[in-house]
Amino acid sequence: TLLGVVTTDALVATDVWRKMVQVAVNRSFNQITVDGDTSTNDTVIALASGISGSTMISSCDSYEAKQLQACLDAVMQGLAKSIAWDGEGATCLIEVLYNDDSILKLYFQFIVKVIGADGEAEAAKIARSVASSSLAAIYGRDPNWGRIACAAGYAAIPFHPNELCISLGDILLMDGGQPLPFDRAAASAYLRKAGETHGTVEIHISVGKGPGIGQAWGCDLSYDYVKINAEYTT
Amino acid sequence: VSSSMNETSNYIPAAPILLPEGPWKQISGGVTAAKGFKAAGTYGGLRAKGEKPDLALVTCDVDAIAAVLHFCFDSSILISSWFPAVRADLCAFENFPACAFTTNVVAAAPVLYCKHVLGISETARAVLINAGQANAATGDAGYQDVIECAKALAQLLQMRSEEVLIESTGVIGQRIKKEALLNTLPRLVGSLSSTIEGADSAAIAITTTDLVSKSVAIESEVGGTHIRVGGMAKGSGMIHPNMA
Repeated sequence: TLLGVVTTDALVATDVWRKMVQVAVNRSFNQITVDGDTSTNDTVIALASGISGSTMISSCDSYEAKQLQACLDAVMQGLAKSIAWDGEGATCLIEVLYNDDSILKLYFQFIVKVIGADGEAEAAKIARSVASSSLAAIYGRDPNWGRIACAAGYAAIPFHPNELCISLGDILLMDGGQPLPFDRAAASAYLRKAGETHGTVEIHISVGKGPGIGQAWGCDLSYDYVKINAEYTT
Repeated sequence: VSSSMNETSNYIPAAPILLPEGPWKQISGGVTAAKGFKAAGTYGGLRAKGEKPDLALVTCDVDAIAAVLHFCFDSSILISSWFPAVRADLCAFENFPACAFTTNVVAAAPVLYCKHVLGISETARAVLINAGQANAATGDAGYQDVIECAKALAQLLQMRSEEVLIESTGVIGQRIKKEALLNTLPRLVGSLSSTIEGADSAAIAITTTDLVSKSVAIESEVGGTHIRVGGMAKGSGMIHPNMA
């Protein structure tokens, strides 16, 4: 279960605050996954006291609203990543984001953007699909580009497979939908190092030239996850 | 009070928080960094094992506007078969503008309760969080437990019970240990503070299988004024949220 309480002293109108919190949740907590198990209790409560002395933010379109939205996104993303980082039994955190230069990164902090898709929602959906696939291969330190491509492919977001490009860190594994020869030992060492330091796995994926940006975080699946949950009995 | 908070911080370390870059600076204080908020976390005997704090409280000195995002489902037929007592309230809830729906049609009693109170009040002043039992799939009895706890806390804080929001986490299928919770409330309220320790102890008290506590705050300038945004979260297993 995910619980959160967020507070601010900014002065903001109720309806604006609610929209902001929904946007921030969709860019943070709703983009994390550990085990694909959606709890009955997940809740985020966000309170605004309004006593900072700031001027009232009464429109989502104002510059001040964008400033506050950015702050809210940052706090919620910071907390969301720490939850995925702390996934039961996890040895490393995975984050997925695409960016403007059409590259998807899958790493402790990686960025997923759907190239050629309509926008943020599509990018976020692919990102979370890749992050939430069991990716047990990551725990096995296996640079399995095929499974990453598969997870991107079943996200129900259309893209042309011949535009698919995947790299692990800066090791290019696939380009233009074609698997490439790569240094397998170096790629495995990259994953192993991340596991040993509970650190970062970075994978870049491109699927076209779209405008949207999305990111997601997950963690690798280890034996410990089963052990922890087998003992957490009702 | 201060000694018990120090003990709290000894239980689990704080998570490394990876903040995106931006025009803000990270400050300490979590949920108490923003003006007007206090927090506390204490052990109330709610956990199945160990004496890590398991009851947290966040309060606001003024009426804070609230935005709550949690599970909602629209199958009122399903509701009426399980929770006849809340059905009428939920219909009123339909007007709740910030809601969206998730594929999970089972919502825990504290979630249903929060929907109810935020359907009738746009502001909240307290969030009570227990760790140990999720109070999910606990039927009418679980819902009544939530109402009793909210009422008891509201009396102690001298506010309306609609201004109290509740979160629960822990073993699904189990009701909260209500007596232990009610007995702990006076001490919890007494330990409220706007200090960093208050925020840290609350962040630890809401954890279950977490290995680290998650708490962060930033300060930035909005419209020329310094504002603060802070928060705490918990979660380690059963993590695939679809909140709206």
